[in-house]
Amino acid sequence: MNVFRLAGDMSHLLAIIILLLKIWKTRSCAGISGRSQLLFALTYTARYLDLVTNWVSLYNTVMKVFFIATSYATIYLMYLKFKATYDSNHDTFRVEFLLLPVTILALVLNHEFSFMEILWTFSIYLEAVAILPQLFMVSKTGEAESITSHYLFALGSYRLLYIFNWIWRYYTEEYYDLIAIIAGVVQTVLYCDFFYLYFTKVLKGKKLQLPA
Amino acid sequence: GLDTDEHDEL
Repeated sequence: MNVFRLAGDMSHLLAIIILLLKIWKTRSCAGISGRSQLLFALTYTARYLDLVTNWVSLYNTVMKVFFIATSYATIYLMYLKFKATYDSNHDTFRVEFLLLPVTILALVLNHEFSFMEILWTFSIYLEAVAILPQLFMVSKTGEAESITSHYLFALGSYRLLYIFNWIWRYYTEEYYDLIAIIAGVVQTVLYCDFFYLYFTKVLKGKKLQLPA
Repeated sequence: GLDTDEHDEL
């Protein structure tokens, strides 16, 4: 464990808590893409099945349980409890255009052709693009509540911090995992446009307005 | 090569 990975996990945790609080406090999931949340739940389910097979540490296990539990809790709030506030008209990104390529890539490009390893690889590739429906929805609605942009900032920062973690681990442990690194870079690059708007607008108290 | 059961990251 290093400071970058811990900061990344904390940023990820913060993002999920911000989202849950936003939905719970405002009793509304307006502006949130349910499709992205479904992709995140699928990502964590596929990646954390190893909860039952191999033990890494208490921290690792607690965090995995938390990420799986909160991702399903978010889906419950969005699709059941506050379903009336779910903006399905703007949440229209075709997720099949993500799932198919990611599945094929996981079958072709992996470290080992085993069930668990292909699930892990699938989850890594899926996580890289899981935010696209959300970013698409923000561009379609043309704006986002500031709380939603804080959620996106924390979520985007988590994988950026993981990139520093991988650099750190490469130089200190000579550890690297190209699949995770390349997917992590793609994932972070997808946020660049948003990061720019976040720093130039949201942090100046303006609303996040995207040129529609 | 990476020993696959060592995915120790979240």
